[in-house]
Amino acid sequence: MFEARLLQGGLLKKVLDSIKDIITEGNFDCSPNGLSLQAMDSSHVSLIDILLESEGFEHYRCDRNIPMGLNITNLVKMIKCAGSEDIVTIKCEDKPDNVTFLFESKDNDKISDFEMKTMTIDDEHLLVPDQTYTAVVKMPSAEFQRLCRDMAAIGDTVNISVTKEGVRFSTTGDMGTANITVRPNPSGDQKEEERTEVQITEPVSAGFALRYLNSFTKATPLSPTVTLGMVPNLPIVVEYKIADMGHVRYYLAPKIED
Amino acid sequence: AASQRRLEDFFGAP
Repeated sequence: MFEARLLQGGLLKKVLDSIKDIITEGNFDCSPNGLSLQAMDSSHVSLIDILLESEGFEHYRCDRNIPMGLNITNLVKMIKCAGSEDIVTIKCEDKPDNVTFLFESKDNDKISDFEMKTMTIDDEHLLVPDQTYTAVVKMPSAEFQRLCRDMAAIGDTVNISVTKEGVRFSTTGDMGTANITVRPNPSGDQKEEERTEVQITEPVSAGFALRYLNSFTKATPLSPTVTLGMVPNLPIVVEYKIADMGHVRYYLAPKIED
Repeated sequence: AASQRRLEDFFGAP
């Protein structure tokens, strides 16, 4: 069986908010290491990779690997019924037809349980290689969110160019063009999460659809910083670390000149 | 113009 108790139930709401615009269903894989999800959007342009490590839960028991296929829209509806301060317990049997969500208020004066039907989902797992990124940019997540929103007001595609001087975001649309350059500032007086850091072995430049990048920024409440990893002619990775728990990562295929 | 690639063009099946 599987049973996991999460003290900060609000975290689940944030995780679901970060994926609900991209996928409508997914297999949550319960394993002794934790709860994970890998799923692509319907057009197979972007991929979500979530890991919530077992150590991040107050109680975690998983005897064997269990794929828990869930409709994300329905899951959002159910998790919305939990208070943001509630403790959430997720439970299911080894071959589950249903998953139980137990919500306990912080003061222990209200207990609710919801049961949700599972579904069989064809796995479309991809092997994402462990790679060394040519360019890694760490920046405040709110800054990245603002930047993607501003770029999307002008164009559909953003070209991201990373050099050791900084990261340049450029777009073109019917009304004109926009360029925003973010410079690294690691030696300033800012707190760590307010810094922009750039590590590169060689300059990288590629174009990406802003519609997807904007959806990824729904994960902003999960982390004060976001990390972009790029390799020439490969998908970009956009990672939000969840403190003491794991991550939400998005992979996005580039646009390439024919 | 640049065309949108799919993830399968880069990542294989496990």
